[in-house]
Amino acid sequence: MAKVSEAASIAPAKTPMPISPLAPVDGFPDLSIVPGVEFATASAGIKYKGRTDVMLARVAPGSVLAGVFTRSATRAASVLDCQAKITGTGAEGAAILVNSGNANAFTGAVGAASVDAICAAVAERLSLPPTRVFTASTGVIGQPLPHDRVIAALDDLSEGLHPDGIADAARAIMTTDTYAKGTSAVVDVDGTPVTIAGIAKGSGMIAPDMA
Amino acid sequence: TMLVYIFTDAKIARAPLQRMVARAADKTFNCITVDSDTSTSDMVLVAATGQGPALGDLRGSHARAFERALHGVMLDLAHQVVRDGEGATKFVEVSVTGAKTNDDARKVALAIANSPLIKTAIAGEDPNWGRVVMAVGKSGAAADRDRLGISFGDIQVAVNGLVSPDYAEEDGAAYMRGQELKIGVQLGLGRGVAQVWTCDLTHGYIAINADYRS
Repeated sequence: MAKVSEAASIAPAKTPMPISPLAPVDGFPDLSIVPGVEFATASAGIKYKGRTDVMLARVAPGSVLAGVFTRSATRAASVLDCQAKITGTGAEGAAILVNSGNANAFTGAVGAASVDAICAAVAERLSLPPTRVFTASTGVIGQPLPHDRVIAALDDLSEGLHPDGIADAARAIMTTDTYAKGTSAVVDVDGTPVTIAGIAKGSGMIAPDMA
Repeated sequence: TMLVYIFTDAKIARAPLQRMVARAADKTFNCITVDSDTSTSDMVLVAATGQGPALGDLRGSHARAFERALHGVMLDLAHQVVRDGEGATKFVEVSVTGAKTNDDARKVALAIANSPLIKTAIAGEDPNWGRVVMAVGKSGAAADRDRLGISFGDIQVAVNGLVSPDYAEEDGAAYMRGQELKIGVQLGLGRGVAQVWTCDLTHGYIAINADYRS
């Protein structure tokens, strides 16, 4: 579980910040494992040092994905790519890869090429079609994403996938966040539990307008 | 940027899952603001692995319970994002009732939640309800000054366009010292309602953001 003091120590602010009094005192919740989902994290050194900054999630064959995306007219290459893929279906399963530290936004054709390269590499490692790989990038806008660093971490990521890594995944996608965010719920369906578990990152540039 | 990833083992087709996600996002993530700045990368992805039980008839009780739970997870995550707003020390719920339409109510709610003057007043624990009047007026929504009501939590600050006769400024100031605040606006024009969530705006926001790139 992430303690508040530990999380605050990796925030990239140059001026020491007081710990937000709104930070949860009980740390990251103990989320239920969702059957068919695995996670792995790695330190690719995209911007941050001494912490994880890439998260890979794999969902089992037969999974379906839904999503909503920012309506920003200057949305990032990864968003455009996900939007194009989200209505697709496939029995093969899917993967989600997220890097923190670089948003790969306002990077034009170079940004689109980075997304394609990452999707192709993830697809190859996990034996998926590239159309079932969904990426996201978060961090500074307008800098080319050093996607080779992400791809270099893929061997470790694909070998490290495990079902109980959701808390580590939540930490790897943080930027200026002072704590990792997650929650879960269980619904009873005729005596059998259905689990819902989610993670989020976000602390600034926050006024979502998604459809 | 806000990124959200939700996973479930429910067995559900893509189309109804998409409808559920879109409906819930409109009432949760699209109703929060830390700094009024929409990111270039916001997204919410929900994956359903189908390894659990099927939800059956989408109008049935199981599917409805699932949608309620999904909404709850999304609202919880949305609130966690606001609570971690850069430099935030207060969590603020803004509720608008009596607007001509729901769209108007949303305009008023976001005008309040995005107002730097209101957010800095909250940071300073100043019950500056005059700034709420300002935000209603500039929102673009239909409003009638003489029907306007404002409340801080259970404290009625203004009614029918006037300061409430029971309102005492020290009560408002005491309320603002809390960490979880509710600002209510009653427009008295119709049945439109909206609820949004935000945080205060402190010096901490500048400390984090003034040199983020460099």
